[in-house]
Amino acid sequence: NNGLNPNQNQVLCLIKSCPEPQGISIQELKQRLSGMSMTIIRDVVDFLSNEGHIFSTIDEDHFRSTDQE
Amino acid sequence: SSNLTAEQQRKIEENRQRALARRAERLAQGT
Repeated sequence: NNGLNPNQNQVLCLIKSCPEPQGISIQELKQRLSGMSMTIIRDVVDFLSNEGHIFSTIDEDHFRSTDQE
Repeated sequence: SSNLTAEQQRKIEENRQRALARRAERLAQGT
């Protein structure tokens, strides 16, 4: 247990799995997480950013995990 | 695959370092 809820874990897992140097876009997250609303995805992304799990890259809509190289 | 400019790479690394510092801070706070 890493202290994250299921939604947070799902989003973080997808972000970690993206090999692109600019990371994954919020639109792509929405496409992959069809059951999750954009509002929830943005809330989760904000939370993960505040906790330092992820960071924005080329703009405010692309994210990478701090866990990957 | 994508080609990022040197400026984009610099910005990404800067944001990554900031996030790593924030993560360390949160872990120290025990959250």
